[in-house]
Amino acid sequence: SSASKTLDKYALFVPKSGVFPKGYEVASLASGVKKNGALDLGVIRNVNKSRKSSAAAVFTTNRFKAAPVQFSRKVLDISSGEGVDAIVVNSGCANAVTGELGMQDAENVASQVNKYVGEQNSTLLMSTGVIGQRLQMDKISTGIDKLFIENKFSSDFGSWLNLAKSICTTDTFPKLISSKFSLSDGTEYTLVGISKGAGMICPNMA
Amino acid sequence: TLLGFVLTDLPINSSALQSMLTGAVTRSFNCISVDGDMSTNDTICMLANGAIDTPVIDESSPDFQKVSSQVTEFAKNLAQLVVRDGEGATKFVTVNVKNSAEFKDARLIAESISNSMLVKSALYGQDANWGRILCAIGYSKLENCKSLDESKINVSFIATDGSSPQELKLIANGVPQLDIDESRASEILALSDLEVLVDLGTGTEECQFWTCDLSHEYVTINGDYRS
Repeated sequence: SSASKTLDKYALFVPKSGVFPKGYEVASLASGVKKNGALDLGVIRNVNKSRKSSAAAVFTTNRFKAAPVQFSRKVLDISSGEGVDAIVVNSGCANAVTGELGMQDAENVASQVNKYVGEQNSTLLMSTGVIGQRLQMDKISTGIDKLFIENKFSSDFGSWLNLAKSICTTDTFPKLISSKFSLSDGTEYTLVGISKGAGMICPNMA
Repeated sequence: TLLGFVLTDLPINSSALQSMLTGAVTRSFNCISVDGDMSTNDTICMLANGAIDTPVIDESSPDFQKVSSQVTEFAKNLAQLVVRDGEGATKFVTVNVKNSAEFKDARLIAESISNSMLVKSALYGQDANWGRILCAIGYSKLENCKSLDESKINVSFIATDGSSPQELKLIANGVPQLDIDESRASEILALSDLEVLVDLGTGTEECQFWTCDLSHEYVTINGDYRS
């Protein structure tokens, strides 16, 4: 316990700057789902229109798949992974083991974002938090409206870091990395990655 | 729960992207463990929006393997951050199983060690308990013993701080080293980054798994998560 406290993981592992891929914007806010008023809702959107985007995913192989897992799989099946332009993440509530009502809530969240993005089947969902509780749809829905209507989207470092914070649960630091790479002909491209998790971790995704 | 996403500005068709992501996750996020529990929500997704002006990458593109390798290494870095933040964790542990006849066997053995509560407790307590590591190898769910020959197995702790000797052998060719240098073991186990090396000596395949120790704090955090 004392060893744990002597490690300042935030200082060690959270970057102070980053390089980010072109054509993405992110936004986040505290919707009120988390009890402590911390960031708990985020949206990533693709704003590049020069080509159709591609999407891929792997999901838990747990038999009890949460509503956002089932929903996102459906979106990828229907769209064949083409034209997915948004990801909504929320923390505080996993929307898991919530049955038909949970699926309806997931669909409503995605529909709301699809309207702003302007395309059907263009939004993936991720939720994390307590199992067996329904999403507080009034807070989530109000939060999404606020992000889009007040155009909270940006591509600066602070916005990406806040997005990483918005999916944290028991995490002690947000997990954000980014890097530039080169193709064989020297063309540069960029990867950015965000993850969350601290417990209930032994994934076997497919 | 594990959640994550990787975004790129490359143009990659969806089939190639799925292949790339699945390959990367097999050697990154699917090779981590904090507590052995699998969530109802685990998801990793990847988007490629094609904002970079370059030909679309598919499975037959010359750069497909190169980008796949880069995405895999990137995913490993991202996955390792989750382990470093394991609830109550004080140590980041790489379990490296090498020279296995089959990759899947190396993975099963690495996973078995990584999920052992007793191995993880010993690592927290800085106890060079090689018996628990060997025990976890022995009950790993191998289909057969092609990769595991008791007379060829070597188990070591590896120092990660550049100090010497870097390797502390616990088991050599199946024989426990009963005169372990306990003071050197204590030095290595006091590090916040550790490596457990298992050399099966039965082939050329290898798998790395990343785990953490198990501390009192884990129970404190999870005793009242819902309420």
